[in-house]
Amino acid sequence: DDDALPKDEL
Amino acid sequence: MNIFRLSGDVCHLVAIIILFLKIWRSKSCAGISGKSQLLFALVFTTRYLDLFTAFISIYNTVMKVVFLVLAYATVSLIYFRFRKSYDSESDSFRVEFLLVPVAGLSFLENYSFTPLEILWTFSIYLESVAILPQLFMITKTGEAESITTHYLFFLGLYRTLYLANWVWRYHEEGFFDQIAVVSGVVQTIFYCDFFYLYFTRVLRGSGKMTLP
Repeated sequence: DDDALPKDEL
Repeated sequence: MNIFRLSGDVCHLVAIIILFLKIWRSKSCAGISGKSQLLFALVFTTRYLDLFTAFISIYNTVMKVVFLVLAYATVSLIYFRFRKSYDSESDSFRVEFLLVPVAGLSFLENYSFTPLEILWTFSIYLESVAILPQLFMITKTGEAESITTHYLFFLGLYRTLYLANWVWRYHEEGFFDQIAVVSGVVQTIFYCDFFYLYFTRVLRGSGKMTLP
């Protein structure tokens, strides 16, 4: 599991 | 932020407002799938849990709040205020056939095994199938009021613009969110059949969209 991606999208 | 994502979000907002106003002004939710609206409210709830923990921008926060408020307001119109006009007979899609696989998959395929991340993944997978009860209801009743088709058109347009947004972000920023993209492609495919009917029937001024 690589890191969670930035959640900048709605 | 890019023009594709911004216009996609605007289309999404327009779709939600079209639906809310249609129900509110006609004082009826005939032809509307309450199940799809419940699923969308669940999508926003499980996706926007970071509303209070992660500040991204004013725009991001405001849009999340607006989507949540309108989603729950629409659900409350359907299941409470105008429940007499809710056609539960035609809204018969078995949502458990969506929720169980989506929940299972979000535990199997995610970026990190944390509650917030699994709930976000669940919301991404769920959004790609949330419209199915509504599309199913239209095939079952064999028709859809034109305003409902405009709602679906803007929803499909929002998803199509998000695909363009991902192409742009990959090209410009090297950004690629595999879970969101794969799920988004699946979701957009579900709209293709509707788009065909929309462009061949509704835009020809036939008012209602009646299925063959």
